[in-house]
Amino acid sequence: KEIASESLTESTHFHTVPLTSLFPTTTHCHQPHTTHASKGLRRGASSLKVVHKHGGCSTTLPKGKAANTPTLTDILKQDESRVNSIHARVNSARIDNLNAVSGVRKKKIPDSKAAVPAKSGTTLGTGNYIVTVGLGTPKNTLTLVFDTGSDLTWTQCRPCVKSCYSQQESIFDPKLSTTYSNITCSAAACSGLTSATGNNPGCSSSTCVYGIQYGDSSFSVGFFAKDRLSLTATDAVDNFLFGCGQNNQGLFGNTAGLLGLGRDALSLVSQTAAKYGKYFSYCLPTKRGANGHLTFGKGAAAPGSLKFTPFATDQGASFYFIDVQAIAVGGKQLSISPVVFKSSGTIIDSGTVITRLPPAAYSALRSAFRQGMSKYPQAPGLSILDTCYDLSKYTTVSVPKISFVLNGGVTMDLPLVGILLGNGASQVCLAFAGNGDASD
Amino acid sequence: VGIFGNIQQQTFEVVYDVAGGKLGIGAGGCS
Repeated sequence: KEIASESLTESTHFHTVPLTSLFPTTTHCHQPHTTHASKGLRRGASSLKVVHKHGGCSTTLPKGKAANTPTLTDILKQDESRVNSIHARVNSARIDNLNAVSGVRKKKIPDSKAAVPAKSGTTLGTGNYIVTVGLGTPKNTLTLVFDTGSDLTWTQCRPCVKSCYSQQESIFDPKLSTTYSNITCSAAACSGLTSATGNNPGCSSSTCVYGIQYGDSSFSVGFFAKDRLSLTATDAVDNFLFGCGQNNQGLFGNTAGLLGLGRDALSLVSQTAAKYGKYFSYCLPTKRGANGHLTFGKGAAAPGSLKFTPFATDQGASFYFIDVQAIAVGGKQLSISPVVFKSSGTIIDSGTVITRLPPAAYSALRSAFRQGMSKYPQAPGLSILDTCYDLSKYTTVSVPKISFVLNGGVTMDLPLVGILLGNGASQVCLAFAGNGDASD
Repeated sequence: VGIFGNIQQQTFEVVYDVAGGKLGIGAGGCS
């Protein structure tokens, strides 16, 4: 009876899997029988295929050595600089709000002090989910990172007046597009760049110039323009406002640029509000998954299990804020005061890789997880991940389940891919990190 | 601020109803 109830607890509150399932030998692409689009999209919705940039399904980007695929340590390092820039942006926006409300001008952390300039735009290097779109007439195929943590869509443009990094597809050439035009400095859209990029626009022979800097000092500068953006073979957005980058440097991998999905007026979501009703959805596949999607408009009949949680109050910047209320590990809710989440706030971000938690929440999660994993030998930490195990001597592993409870009774039971991140069986880590300081 | 990253979002259907002010979550949206 004892053993029976033990094993029952194991199965309900633990993921018990063969070790090999954590480290598939091949990164072949796992072609599913149904895709989101094939489930029958509602009229007026546009669905794009999403793949993991470094997985087995990204056909447009080279794989393996040719693509100098970043190591897990590289990705974690870039992720850290992205998070620093997000913290700087949120803090800067909160101070603005505070000053506006209190009338007292609270000192902003001078940019030089902030870990990174509190400008819009966040490190792109980690953005590892990509979609393929068409730009211009005739259509030029471009692979872009999609990012709910930034607003301005941009791509590299010929003649690359200053510099372009090497990208997989040929660089967009505005001269060859019959539907391309520059935005003038006097156009209202030009002044909209200040909120979308965090920088005031420039002006060069009456053409509006944008500049956006990313957390790891990557940047893109160029002409603000409009052209036809083809989201799918049949759906296009005319006069789409985007950045045509003449000087682009930094960690952008082989992608052609970025698709901004933030809440600013210049994001793709806002620019297509009339067509898609500011309603979009995605499913981020695992490295081998091939049926990820990014869908604009009310997509396929949403899976029955869909539950809604209200966005949290707007805390400035153009991020999507949510209310996390509790975390459970191995079926037990952690004793974390709700104030911890309330005071820090939480954003959901497709471009940040590792979830960051307020320090008090992370230490509670870590100690409960370590308790559930106590039978496995610990391994050295990996960059920002400080709870790792050497599982190389085991054929099956039992890992405590982790669930997040959001406002409105929405519970997310994380699959195993959302709990562990590994550098091989001898270093498998808890895929969470704590913010350095509650006031971060 | 806490950040819910893309590792933890994998395989969930995530719906941004920006106009409606709410976020939808559904398990098993993709592989």
